[in-house]
Amino acid sequence: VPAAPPAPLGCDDPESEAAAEVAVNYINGRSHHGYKFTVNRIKDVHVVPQGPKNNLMFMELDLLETKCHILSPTPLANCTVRSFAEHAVEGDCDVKMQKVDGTISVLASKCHSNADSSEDIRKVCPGCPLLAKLNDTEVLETVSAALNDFNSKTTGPYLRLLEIGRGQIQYHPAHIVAVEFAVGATNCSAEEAKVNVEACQLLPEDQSNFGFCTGTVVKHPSQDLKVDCQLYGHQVPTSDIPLLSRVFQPTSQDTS
Amino acid sequence: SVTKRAVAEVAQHDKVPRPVGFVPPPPPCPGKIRHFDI
Repeated sequence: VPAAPPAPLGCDDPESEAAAEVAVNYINGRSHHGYKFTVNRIKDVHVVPQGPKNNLMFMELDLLETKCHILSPTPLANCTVRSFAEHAVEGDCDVKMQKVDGTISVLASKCHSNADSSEDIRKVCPGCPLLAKLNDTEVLETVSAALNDFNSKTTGPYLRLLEIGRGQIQYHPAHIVAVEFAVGATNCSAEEAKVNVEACQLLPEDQSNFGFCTGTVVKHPSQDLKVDCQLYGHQVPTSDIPLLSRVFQPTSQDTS
Repeated sequence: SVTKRAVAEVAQHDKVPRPVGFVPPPPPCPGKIRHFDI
């Protein structure tokens, strides 16, 4: 009597959870922009036997954006998930994996992400700041003002902007613009930059030192600027994609 | 002689009686939500 087919894999089974962790680490390891994502829900999983100890796994994952920039060395498990009220961003990924002799590897993934709708946020939190477009004029001005302010006061290296991660604007009870952006240390001190800023270039890959800044401008009633930047220190690239190229390459949604 | 009972009758008799308080297992997918649902 032929062996009964294996029971369908459940989305909360340990094997599915292990596969989802491999998938999300693969996706974050190949992401070029923005923030790390974490698994919020395993929506579906299908196993297609290929032979003895050889299965294909097709998985659909719901992800949520965390507050860790993609260049941050912080382990994903320690990255705080962006809350609903902070205008969460969700990801939806289809992943094809292979499990051979117990080892899971990703063959392909296709993801897209989108911010939660402003209407949903408004319903739950009328006064919460909403995500603005990254090229919004107020966001660009705030990033520029915050980085210039930090560079004018720092005793460390002059920092250059790598990318804007997020911008949020609220109008009540005050007009506030909040921004987050990734930076890279250059080969200049802040003093040298005052003399010839054109000469200040990002450090080469083997000395690279990236960081992350948050800035807030209260536009009204008073023009008040706050900025904080933290450098990660030099990191040896873990994945086969050099760190710097990850930020400067065009966003690629599919990997295979 | 073999008499063929109506399917309904068979189904009725052969239906496995569910123990009191039987809770069907949760559907295998989608899985649990770890943070919040958007």
